[in-house]
Amino acid sequence: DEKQSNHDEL
Amino acid sequence: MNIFRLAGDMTHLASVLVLLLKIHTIKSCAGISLKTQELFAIVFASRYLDIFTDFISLYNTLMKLIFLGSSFSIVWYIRRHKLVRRSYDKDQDTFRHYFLLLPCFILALLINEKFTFKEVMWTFSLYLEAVAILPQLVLLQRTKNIDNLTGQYVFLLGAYRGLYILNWIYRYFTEPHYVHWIPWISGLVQTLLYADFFYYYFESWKNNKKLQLPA
Repeated sequence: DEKQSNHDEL
Repeated sequence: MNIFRLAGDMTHLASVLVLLLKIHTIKSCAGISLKTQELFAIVFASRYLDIFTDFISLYNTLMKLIFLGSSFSIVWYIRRHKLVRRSYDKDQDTFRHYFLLLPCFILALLINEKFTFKEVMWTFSLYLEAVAILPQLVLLQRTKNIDNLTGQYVFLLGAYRGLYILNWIYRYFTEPHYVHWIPWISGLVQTLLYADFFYYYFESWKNNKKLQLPA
């Protein structure tokens, strides 16, 4: 599984 | 999006609105550190480099535009606006903020999740945001009369960071493979910097006294 990105945070 | 993240974003937004309210309507930036505001503008400029390349959601893009626009306009107000500029406590706001930039940048070059331009700049923005409040906290300690709006502004900023930690804990338990040490540790450091302020903020609130930080 691809690691979940956290660039969806501000 | 979970409730902690939304509440965090909303307190962040509220903090910016409180500051803009103070600056725009009262035409005063007394007690506000220009150094911290300049660092925040750099933080958002380096973090949101993906604004036109990676679309996440309309919410995300709008919030990015708001934080970019507000941080740069606050700096503009304090530096350029005739009335606001006069209220700036230049002699008290002496923190050498430029010295924070290089260590944060070197750290971002050394410790990052991926060695690409955008990723290093994103990591740099996290490290810089963690310490960007320092000039403001130093200025608060020197300010004899901290007005309510300034106190609320810093309180909301601290609350935003605290809520982001709850958001990460929530995401860790609900999303598979959600592990991000870099934002977590820098976010924790950032929140801890507010601990002292929070203590005195609640004390003043409990005792119904004016907020004052011991020098």
